[in-house]
This record gives sequence, structure tokens and C-alpha cells, in this order.
Amino acid sequence: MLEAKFEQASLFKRIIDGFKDCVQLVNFQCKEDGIIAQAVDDSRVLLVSLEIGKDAFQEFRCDHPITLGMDLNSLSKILRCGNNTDSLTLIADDTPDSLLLLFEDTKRERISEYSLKLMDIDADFLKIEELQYDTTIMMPSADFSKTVRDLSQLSDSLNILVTKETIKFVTDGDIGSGSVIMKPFIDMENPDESIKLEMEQPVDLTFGSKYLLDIVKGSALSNKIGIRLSSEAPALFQFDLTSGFLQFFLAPKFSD
Amino acid sequence: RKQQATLGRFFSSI
Repeated sequence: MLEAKFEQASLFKRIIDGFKDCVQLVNFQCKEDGIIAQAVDDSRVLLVSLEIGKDAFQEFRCDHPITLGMDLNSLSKILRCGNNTDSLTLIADDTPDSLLLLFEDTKRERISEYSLKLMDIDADFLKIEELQYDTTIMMPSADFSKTVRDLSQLSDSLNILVTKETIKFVTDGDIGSGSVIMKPFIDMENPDESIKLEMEQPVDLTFGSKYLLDIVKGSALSNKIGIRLSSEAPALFQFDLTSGFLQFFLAPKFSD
Repeated sequence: RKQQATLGRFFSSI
């Protein structure tokens, strides 16, 4: 039996909205310590990895491991039916055909109940080893999102270059070119506004704009984004939850 | 011109 209650439905909505545009069919694995999910986009370029720890829930109970195979388009239709401030409880039995979603507005004593049919999704779960990275950036997710949205207008590729003291985003397309340069700094009054850079090796990597545009949709989950880059591994873009995270692993573009 | 790599280049099971 699974009973997982979000204090506010908006949290689960923001999580699902953060990756529903790049993957559609996803297995959610529920265990006693929380819910994890993983999916690869159709082009096999972007991997999404989600972990919602039990502490992110107001109440969480899962007696036996359960896999919930869901179509995110269908799930999001149901999530739109609840109000952001409603609580949301996910309920499933041990061998579920469907997932029950219960929205509760405690002030008005209003309860809405929806049932989502589950699917058998044939997908392997990948054990991702701790990868070695040359550079780690922590920056405001809004700044990263704006930079990606702005520069992506000019080209289908975006170049990220990191040297000791500089993070440079560069694009070069048919209509013109653009670049945004940032330096690490500490904002004492608003620590979330700081930009932190740890660099072992400089990196010069190119990514498909369309994938970065998918990734920045996770920005509603956290004020900050962690970016880890290496010339030998897929880039990792991470949004932290109060307990857990939403991660995107993105394969870069290479010269032939 | 740069070509898009897939994750299979890094993760053998993809």
C-alpha cells in the first residue's frame, strides 16, 4: 500500500511540469524511503532522474516496493484539476491497476478524487555511478534560464566555456551571435543570488539548445541550479528539492 | 560542424 501526501499539490505539479515535455512514459518506483523515477528522451540524448525523499511529503507510507507506470500527459491533466494549495495524496495498492489522486481543500471541506490508469512500461533502470566532473557551477536558476532562453533564439547550439574565473555562454547562428559572461561572486544578503564556481579543468562544451530549453523548465523547483561539466561525461544539471532532486544528464555535441 | 552524441556513448545500457 502506498499513501503519499504532499502538503501542497503545487509541489508535485512543479516536479511533473519540470520534465513532462521531454519524456512521456515514466516508471515511478515507490519504496519505503520515497519515490524515484528515471526516463530517457526519444532521441536518447537527455536522461531525467528524479528522487522525492519521504521528508518531502507531509505523510509517507509504502509497505512494499511498487512501480507506477504513468503517461505524464495524462497525469498532468489530472494535476491541473487540483488547486495549488490543496493537499494531494497519492494512493495505490500493492498490485495497482490505477493510482488514486486525492485533492483536499481542508478550509472548505472539499475533496476531489481522480483515478489514473497505470501502464506497463518496458524501461530499464540505470544505476548511475558517481561521475568525475571537471567543473561545478552553482547559480540562480532564473539567471541560467534567462541565458538559455535568450541565446537559444539565435542558434540550435549553445556553447559553455569555463575557465578559472569566468563562465561564458556563447551562441553563433544564421542571424547573428551572442554571448553572456558571468563571474563567480558571493551575495551576502541573498546567498541564493551567488554564483559559485569550482574548476579542476577548463571546459569547452557544446549542447543542443532544444535540450537546454527542456532542462530550464525545472527552474520552478528551486532558486538554484547545480551544473557539473566534464569533457568525458554527460553534463549534469540539478535542481534540489527539500528532500531529493530533479537531475538532467545531457550528452554534448562533438566534432566528428 | 558538431554532431549530437547520444547517452549510449557514456552509459552502456542506453
